[in-house]
Amino acid sequence: PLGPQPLNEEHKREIRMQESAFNHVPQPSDSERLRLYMPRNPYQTAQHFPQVPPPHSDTVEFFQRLSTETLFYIFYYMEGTKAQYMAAKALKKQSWRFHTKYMMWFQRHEEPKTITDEYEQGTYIFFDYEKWGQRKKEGFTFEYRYLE
Amino acid sequence: IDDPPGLREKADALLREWVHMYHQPAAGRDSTKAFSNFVQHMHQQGILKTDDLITRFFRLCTEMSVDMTYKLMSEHGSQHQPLPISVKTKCFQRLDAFVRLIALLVKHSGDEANMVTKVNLLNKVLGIVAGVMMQDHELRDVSFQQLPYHRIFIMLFMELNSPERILENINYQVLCAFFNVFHVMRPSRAPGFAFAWLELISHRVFIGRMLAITPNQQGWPMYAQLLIDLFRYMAPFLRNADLKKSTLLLYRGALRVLLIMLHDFPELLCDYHYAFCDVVPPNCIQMRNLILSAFPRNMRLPDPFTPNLKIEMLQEINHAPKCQINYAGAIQPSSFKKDLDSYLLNRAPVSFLSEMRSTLQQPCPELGTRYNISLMNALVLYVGSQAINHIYSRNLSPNMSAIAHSAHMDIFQNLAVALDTEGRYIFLNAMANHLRYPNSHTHYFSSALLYLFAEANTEAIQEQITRVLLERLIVNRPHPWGLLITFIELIKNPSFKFWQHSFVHCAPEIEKLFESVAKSCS
Amino acid sequence: PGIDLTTLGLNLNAPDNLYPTFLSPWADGPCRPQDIDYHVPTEYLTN
Repeated sequence: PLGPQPLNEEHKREIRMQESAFNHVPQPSDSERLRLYMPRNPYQTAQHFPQVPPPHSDTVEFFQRLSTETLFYIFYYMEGTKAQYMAAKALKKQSWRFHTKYMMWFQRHEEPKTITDEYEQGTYIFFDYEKWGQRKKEGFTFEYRYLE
Repeated sequence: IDDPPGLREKADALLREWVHMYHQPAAGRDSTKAFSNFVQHMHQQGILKTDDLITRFFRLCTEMSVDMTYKLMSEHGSQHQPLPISVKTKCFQRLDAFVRLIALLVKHSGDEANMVTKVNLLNKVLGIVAGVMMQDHELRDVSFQQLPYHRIFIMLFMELNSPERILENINYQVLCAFFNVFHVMRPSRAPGFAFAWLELISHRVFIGRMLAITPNQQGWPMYAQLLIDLFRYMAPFLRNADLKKSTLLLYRGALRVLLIMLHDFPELLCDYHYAFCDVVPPNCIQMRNLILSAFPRNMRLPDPFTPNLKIEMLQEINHAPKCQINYAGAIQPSSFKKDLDSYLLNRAPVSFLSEMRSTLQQPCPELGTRYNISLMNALVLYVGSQAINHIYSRNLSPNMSAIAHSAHMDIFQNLAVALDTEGRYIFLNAMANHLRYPNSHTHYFSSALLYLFAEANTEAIQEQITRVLLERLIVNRPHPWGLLITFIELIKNPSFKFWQHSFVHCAPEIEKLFESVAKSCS
Repeated sequence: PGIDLTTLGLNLNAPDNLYPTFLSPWADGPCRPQDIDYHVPTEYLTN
C-alpha cells in the first residue's frame, strides 16, 4: 500500500551521474596487474563455444591431466597468476624439476649421470629467449634439448 | 591553492622520471632498486623536506596522473564507449607506476618499526586521492571518468596487502584506511563512481581481508557499513521499481555480493539483518528475503514441512539472536522512549497508545510514506525484545498463551487495530523481518503475528497479515525458515479458521497457491 | 517475483567459499586461474 516515492532533485542528479558511469563500468581486468605478454582481451566468442571454464578447472588434478606442452605454455605465458602456480605444481607431479639458476624445467632420467656440477643427464626444456621475443612472428614452440 | 612557485613543474619532472625508471628492467623486483635512487632525487628537490610539501607533491602527481588519463581517453576513446584495451594499458602503465611509488613511500616512511608514520602517510594519500576525485566528480559532472581512481585504489590495496613483513604489521590499519576512504566516497557522495565503488568493495582480496583473514571479525562492522551505504544509495531507485538498466546492473551486482555473504559469511547477515532491513526498501522483497534467510553455519534447520514440527522443542529456539545495532537509540524523541518504558512497566497511561501513533507519523510525507519506517522498526524490535525478556523472566516460552495480555501485546494490538492500511503494512513488515532461523525472536514474532491474526477484530487485519506473509513467499527463493513455519502454522492450525475467510478464495490462482502450499505441508 | 538467483553465475552449492574466485559484481562466471594474481616464487617470474 506504499505509494510511489517521488525522486527528489538530489536523486535525479545521482541517477544522471550513474547513467553516465554505466557507459564505462570497470572490467574485471581493470583490477589485475598488467600482463604485457598476455593482455586480457574480453572477446565475445560464438555462443556455442564454452563460455565458462569446465568445472574443477582450478584444481591441480585438472592441471595434471593437461599435456606437458600445455603446462609449459601456461607456466611461461601466465606468469604471476594462480594458473602458473598450478602448472608448476602439476609439472612437479609429472617429475619435472625447476632449475632456478637457468630457469629451466628438467626431468631427471632413471639413472642420472652427473655431467657437470650444475647439470645432470636428463631432458631439459630449453627456453629460447631469442625466439621468445620473436614468438609473434614465427611459430613458437618449446624445444626439448637432450643435453649430453 | 598557493603551491610554491615551480612545484608543479618539479613534481611533473619527478613523476615522469619515476615512470620511466619504473618500467626499466633495471628497476629490480618491486622497483626497489629504482626507488632507492629516486628517493635521492626527491631529497635533492626538497620534496621530502616537510609534510606539507609531500602532501602537495602527492596531490599534484594525482592530478597529473588523472589528467594524463583523460587526455589519453579523449585522444583514443569516446566518452560513451568502453575504452580500447590498448588505451587502458597505456593509462595503467602510468597509474601503476604512481601507485608503486606511493606504496614504496608508505612502506619506507619512518624507520621500519614505526608504523604510525606509515599509516598516517597512507591515510593522507588516500584522502588526497579521494579529494581530487570528489572535486573532479563535481567539476566534470557526467564527463567524470572512474577509471584512474578505481585503478589507483585497487592496485594500491593489492600492493599494501602483499605478503611482506613490513605490511603484515599494519594490515588492520591499512584495512581501516581503505574502509574510511571508501565510506567517504560512498555512492550517495559520488554516484559517478558507484560501479567502480561496488567493484572495489566486492573485490575478492578486499572481501578476504575484511571478512576472512582479519582476526576476531574486526572487519565485519566496517563491511556492514559499506553494504548499508550501498543499500541507502539504491533505495530510492529500487523503491519505485522502475529500474533503469544502470540501476538493474547495480542491483544484480548487489545481489551477487549478498549471495557471496549468504554462502561464505552468513553470520554477517544474521548479526546485521536489522540494520540492512532498515534501509532496504519494503518492496525489495527478494533482496530482503536473501538477508533474512541467512542462518549460522553450524546450525541445521529442520524441514519446515515436517509434520507436527514443534518449534519450541528446538534447542536453539530459546537463544537470543546477536544484533550488533543499537536499535533502542533509534527510538526518538527521548521523551517518547521514556513514555514507552513507563507504559511497558505500568501498562498505563492508555493515552500513550494514541501518542505513539502520532509519533510514528513521518514529519515529511513527500517521502512516499506518512510513517517513519525506521522508528517503527526500532519500536517493534524494542517492544518485542522487552516482551521476550519479560516472558523468560516468568520461566515461560514465547508461545501463543504466554504472549497475550501484556503491555507489549497491547502496543502491538493497538498498532494492528488503529493504524490505517499503510501504517499497518509497515508495522507488520517490521514484525515479519524477524521471522528467520530458529531463535527466540523468530519464535516470539511468529507467535505474535499468529496471535494478532487470531484476535483480530476485523477481517481486513487478517487479510493484511496474510498478504504480508504471502508477498514474501511468492517471490523467487530463498525464503526464511521462520516465514515458512509461520505460514504453515497459519494455514494448518484449525484454530485460525484460515480457510473460512473470504479473502482466501478471492481469486482462483490465489486459492490454488494456498492449496499448493497446504499440499506441500501435508 | 525477483530473480532466479541461481542464474547469477555463482555456484551456490559449492562446498568451498565463493569469494576467492569472485570475478566481479557484473560477471556471469567465476575467476579462472589465469585471472588471479598470485605471489609465485620469484624465480618463476622468468619474463
